Amino acid sequence: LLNAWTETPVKWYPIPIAVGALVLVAIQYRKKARKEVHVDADGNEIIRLKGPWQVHVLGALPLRNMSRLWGYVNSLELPVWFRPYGFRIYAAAFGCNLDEIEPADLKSYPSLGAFFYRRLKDGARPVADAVLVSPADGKILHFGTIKDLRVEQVKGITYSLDALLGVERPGTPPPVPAHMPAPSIPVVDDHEFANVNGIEYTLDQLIGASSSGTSTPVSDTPPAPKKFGERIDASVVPELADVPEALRHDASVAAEMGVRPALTRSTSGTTVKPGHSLFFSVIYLAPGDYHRFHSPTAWVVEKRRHFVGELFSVSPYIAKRLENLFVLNERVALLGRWKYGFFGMVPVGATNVGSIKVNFDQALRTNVRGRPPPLGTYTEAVYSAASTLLNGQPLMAAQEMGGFCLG
Amino acid sequence: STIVLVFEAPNDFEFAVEAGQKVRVGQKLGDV
Repeated sequence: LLNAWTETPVKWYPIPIAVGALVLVAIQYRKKARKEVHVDADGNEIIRLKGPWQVHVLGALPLRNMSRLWGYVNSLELPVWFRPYGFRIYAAAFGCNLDEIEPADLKSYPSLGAFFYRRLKDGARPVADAVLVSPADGKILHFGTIKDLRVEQVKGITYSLDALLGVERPGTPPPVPAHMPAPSIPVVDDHEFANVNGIEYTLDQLIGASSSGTSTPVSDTPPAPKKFGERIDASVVPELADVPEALRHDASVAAEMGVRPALTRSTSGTTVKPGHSLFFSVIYLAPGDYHRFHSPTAWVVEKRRHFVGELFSVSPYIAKRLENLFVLNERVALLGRWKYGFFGMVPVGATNVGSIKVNFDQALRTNVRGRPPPLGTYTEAVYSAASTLLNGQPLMAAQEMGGFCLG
Repeated sequence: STIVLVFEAPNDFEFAVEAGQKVRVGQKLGDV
């Protein structure tokens, strides 16, 4: 074999033109089949499991049940003597920095689930002076601009932005508290954008379309600003000195957004402003990462759309193979506005971390037992009662918003 | 788990990160 490998001369022959043409036709056919979009009677894209045989094997597994079982196992209380050893082994295996966690005593975490949802010490994450900061510890999978409202998941594979975020259908405004003006969100006309290395999804798929969901108002008291986000106060913005204490947080967000509170009740229309574009960024949180997420900017969350879906792994390996991954999985689309117009943030669950918590939305329940509704449908809540000043839930940059829990 | 951000921004918005880069909470993602 060695001799044959090293001593056999290589002879090159020209491929007949007909064979070359057939190969090109086959490549084009595969590309076309990959980009084919199936739509329902209303023109909405039908989300289907697409990918190689491995993803269909994955799709046949009871992932949601497995996720809940995983969560239950990891909620079991561990013996106190075992905790330091167990968590140190976990930290070494997944690269956790134990010097920055709060509390630092490993015995105080009763279970792996509690350790997974750990807090960080004050000052562990300095906040950069920029309009957009990272909402989480993780790895940037992909980022860019959204073209024709398709999101690129990996190179050459896209999904619809509408499917990701959902769309407002003309004539079907979401229910809102009667005493409040109806919030509006910018609705993009075409609906797809990018994911990782070429796979796209639609805006509708990411945030949901209003015609397929139901809305309920949520009126939780806005939480106090968290340590990460306490940057704006009267010493920074002197005008805040005249603002009543109860409205300081809202006014701070308004100041950070560069707007007067009274002028922030409406977002832009159904398209982006002239001179603006839609951008996206995808951040992957590995198992060892800090799993709480924070506000990436000063913004107002007007509504959330909860899509009950599958719970596939969202690792880069799967993201490169499973099309529509981010619009198949269970996710919570938080929609609102920032100083430049529309702003949306979508935490997407996975098999090991199927539970998504949002601090200011106690009604939200994710990864619950029961038959999930059809893919693409969602339930919606509006936060207009959270702040009468800003008509939504105001958040400072880097303010803690919630997190992902095991199972 | 994954977080997807979708936002409107002026055309001169620039990302300050690269694909595959590790980021931490509060780190600059982009600016106008």
